[in-house]
Amino acid sequence: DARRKKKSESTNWDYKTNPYTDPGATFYSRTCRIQTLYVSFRDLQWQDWIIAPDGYDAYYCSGECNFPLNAHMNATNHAIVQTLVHLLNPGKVPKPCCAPTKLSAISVLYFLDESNVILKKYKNMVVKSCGCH
Amino acid sequence: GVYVDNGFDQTVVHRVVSQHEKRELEHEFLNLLGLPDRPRSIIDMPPQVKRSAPKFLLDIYKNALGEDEEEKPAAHHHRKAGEFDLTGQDLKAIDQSDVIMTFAAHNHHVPGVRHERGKRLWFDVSEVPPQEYIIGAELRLYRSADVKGRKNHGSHTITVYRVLKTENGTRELQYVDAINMTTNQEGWLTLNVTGALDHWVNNPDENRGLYLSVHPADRLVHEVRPEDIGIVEFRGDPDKQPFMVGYFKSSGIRESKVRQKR
Repeated sequence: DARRKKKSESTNWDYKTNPYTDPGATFYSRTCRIQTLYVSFRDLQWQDWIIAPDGYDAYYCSGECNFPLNAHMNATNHAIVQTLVHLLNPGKVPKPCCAPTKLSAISVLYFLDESNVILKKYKNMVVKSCGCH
Repeated sequence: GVYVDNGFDQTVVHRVVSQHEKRELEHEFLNLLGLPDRPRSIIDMPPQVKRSAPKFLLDIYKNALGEDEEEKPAAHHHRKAGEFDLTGQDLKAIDQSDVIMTFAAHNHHVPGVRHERGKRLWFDVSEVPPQEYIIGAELRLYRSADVKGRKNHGSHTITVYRVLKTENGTRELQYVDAINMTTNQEGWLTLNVTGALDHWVNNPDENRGLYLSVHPADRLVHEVRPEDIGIVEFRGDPDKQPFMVGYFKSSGIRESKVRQKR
């Protein structure tokens, strides 16, 4: 039990001291930017009922929002304040979040049943740009 | 699997996703698309894109949509009309729509109703999403010019009615729209049925379909069969079968409620 307790304490240590560490950042750390992600309806084997498209470039945002936040990271004014508060108390306050700043829509054409078909516009499906919030 | 950029412009496998996780992810995507599950009715028998209704929407998808929300739709005269003869009014409705649905015509027979020479067309509108409101709806009919043994030459008027009651074998009809057709006219004909679709969506029990009546332009009482003047019926060529198309716009208030629920 003592060993288990000691092990548990040691594994929780990182989380307790810095709960806002992005697990993705430990894999590869760099500044916030847009990343490639293609959603394939064909790979999901939905092509029998989704007529078009075969898939779409969704993209996603990943990376760190470190001080100083420069212009090409599209940082909001509040992101700068968030960064300052994080620097004052890094264990309790998270860094600004790397997230989409501009999104666009896609249209999907699919069968509702064997005869009726729908062409629907889905808003906010594609990341056009990323930034720190 | 989950693939990540390794920072050197290479994509590497980070983790292989289990079957259970894949199923969970699929359900997440289906939720995002507003569907509780993939349509059950098509699992054993995949539907065919060559039918007129899917072809119509594929035509719009390929020729008449802007690439994204920010992009202004191409000027009407620069867009291809495709084989469905999209009018300026169609393109305007397409630009305004968040959802466009097609409904295949069915032979929804009601016992004891005399059909005379006209045709009754019924459409299953039960799948219209409740958060959408109707911008417009049209009935599309294909008129073929090379009908063998056609007796009825000259101009004709096609009138569409909404069937109100079918009691005691008699019909009560409400006028919906009419168009005039010349002798050699071939291609898709459109009639405005916005009011009828709106009524059926709000009163599903009163959906008794449409009645299609054709008569010579100069003889109002002499009704002829639509197929005699080349109108393709729902048993005709798959890519020329009649269908109804509805243009809808999402209601922001209801959409946000759906999002909250999710």
